[in-house]
This record gives sequence, C-alpha cells and structure tokens, in this order.
Amino acid sequence: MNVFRLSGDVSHLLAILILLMKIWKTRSCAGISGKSQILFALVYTTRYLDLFTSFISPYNTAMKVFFIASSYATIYLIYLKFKATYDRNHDTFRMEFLVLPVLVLAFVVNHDFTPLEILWTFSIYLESVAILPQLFMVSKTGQAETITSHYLFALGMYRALYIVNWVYRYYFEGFYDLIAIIAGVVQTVLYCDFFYLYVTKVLKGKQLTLPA
Amino acid sequence: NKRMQKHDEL
Repeated sequence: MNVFRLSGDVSHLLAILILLMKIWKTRSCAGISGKSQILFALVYTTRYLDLFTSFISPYNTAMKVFFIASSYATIYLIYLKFKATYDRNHDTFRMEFLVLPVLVLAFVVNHDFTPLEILWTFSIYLESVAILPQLFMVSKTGQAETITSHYLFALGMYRALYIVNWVYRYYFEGFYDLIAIIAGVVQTVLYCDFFYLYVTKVLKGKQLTLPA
Repeated sequence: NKRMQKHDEL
C-alpha cells in the first residue's frame, strides 16, 4: 500500500458517500445517471468475486464489501425509492454499446484465460467507460448540480491517483499491470473535459454549465 | 511483464 493508492481509495469512498448524501438529503436523484450506477455495480460484482477466495487484508475486504453494497444501494435509491425523480429522458446512453465491446475485449486481451481472470479484466475495461452515461447526461442537460460535480471530481481523481500509484509501484516494487494501467489512463482521460470545467467554474463558485 | 500479485488492488 502507498499514499497514492490510499488517497485514491479515500477519494473513491468520498465520491460514493457524496452521491449517497446528495440523493438521501435532497430525496432526489435528478441529474444522476442510473445507467452509470448499474455499470458500476456490474464492475464491482465482477471484480470482487475473489472476496471469498483470496484474502488480502481487512481493509481490502471491508472496501470491497462497501463498494458492492453501496453500488446496489444507489441503484435501489434511483430505481425504486426515488424513482419519481429519476430523469429517464436524459439518461439515454445505450449501455450495450459499452458492455458488449468490453466483453469481447476481455476475452481477447487478458492475462489468463480463466473465468475469474476474464471477469476481472471485463471489470477493469468496463470501469474505464462506466462514467460515460453520466457524462453524456450532464452534456445533454447542459448543467449539473454543484454536489454532483463534487461527486464526479472525487470519482475522477480516484483513478488519476491510482495512475500515480502504478508509477510508484513500477519504480519501487517492479510490478506493473498494463491492462489496469491502460484502462486507468483511458478512464482518467474521459474526465479531462469535466476536470477543466470543474476547476474553471465550480471552484470559482459558478454553476457547472456546459456550452449546450 | 511481472503481474501484480493476485490483484491486491481495489
């Protein structure tokens, strides 16, 4: 474990807590893409199947359980509890356009052709594009609530910090995993446009609006 | 490439 990975995990945890707080406090999931949350639940479910087979540390297990539980709780809040506030008309990204190519790629490019490893690879590839429905929804509505932009910033920073962690591990531990690194870079690049708007607008107290 | 030990990352 290193400070970059730890701060990445904390940022990830913070993002999830901000999202849950936003939905629970405002009793509304306006502006939140349910499709991205479904994709995240799929990412954690397929990646953390080793929860029962390999024990790394109490921290690792606790975080995995939290990520899985919170992703399903968010889906429950969006599609059941506060479904009247779910903005279905603006959450129209076709998830199959993400899941199918990622599934094929996981079968073609992986480290080991075993079920657990292919599911892990699928999860890594899917996570890199899982935010697209949410970013698409923000661009379609042309704006995002400030709390939602904080959620996206924390979520984007988590994998950006993981990239620093991979550089650190390469130089100090000699380990690297190209699948995780390339997917992580793609994932972070997808946020760049949003990061620019967040820094130039939200941090100056303005509303996050996109040029419609 | 040297693989990360059994995916010890989240």
